[in-house]
Amino acid sequence: AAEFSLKDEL
Amino acid sequence: MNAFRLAGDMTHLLSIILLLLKIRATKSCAGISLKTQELYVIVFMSRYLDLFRTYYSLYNSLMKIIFLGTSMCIVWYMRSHKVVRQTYNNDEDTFRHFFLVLPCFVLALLVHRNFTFIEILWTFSLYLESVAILPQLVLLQKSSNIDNLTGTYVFLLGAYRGLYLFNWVYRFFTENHRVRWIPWLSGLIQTAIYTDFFYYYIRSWKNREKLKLPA
Repeated sequence: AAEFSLKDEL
Repeated sequence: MNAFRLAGDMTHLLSIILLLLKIRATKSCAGISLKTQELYVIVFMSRYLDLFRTYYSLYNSLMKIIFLGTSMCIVWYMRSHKVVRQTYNNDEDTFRHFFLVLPCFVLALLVHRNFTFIEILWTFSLYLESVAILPQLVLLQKSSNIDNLTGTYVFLLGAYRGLYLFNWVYRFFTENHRVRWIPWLSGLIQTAIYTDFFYYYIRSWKNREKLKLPA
């Protein structure tokens, strides 16, 4: 699974 | 997506739209720091690099384009628009903002999650955004009268990252209990820098008096 990061945020 | 994050993004969008409308309507950027606006262009460019690489959602891509476009548009107005640029007070906007860019970049090279190009720039954008408002706050302290639109702009800009803090708490408990110190601490510092402004802004709003920051 893609490592969790907060890059899906603005 | 959760309510805190959506509220945060809408608050952020509203602050930028408000500033753009103020500049267009009054053809003036008095009281606005060009340095802060330039720092925000750097923040968005270094953070939204993955815009064309990774697609999260239409909302995400659309908002990134809007933030990039509006922030560059504001800098263009303040630098190049024949009328607006006359109203920019260069000798008041004195903060040496490149003294913020370099340390943030060095810090991103030292403290990051992975040593990759995208990750370093993303981390740099978080560090830089947490201090990007400083030139604007310094300028406000010098301004004798802060107009309502400018005060509201700064208030909304500060509030958006505060809402993001709630969003991170929510995600921590509902998604996967992963700790993310870099965005969390950057966001905390960013919001903390506004506390002084928030206090005077809310007090001026309650007492129905003009917003004035102590020098």
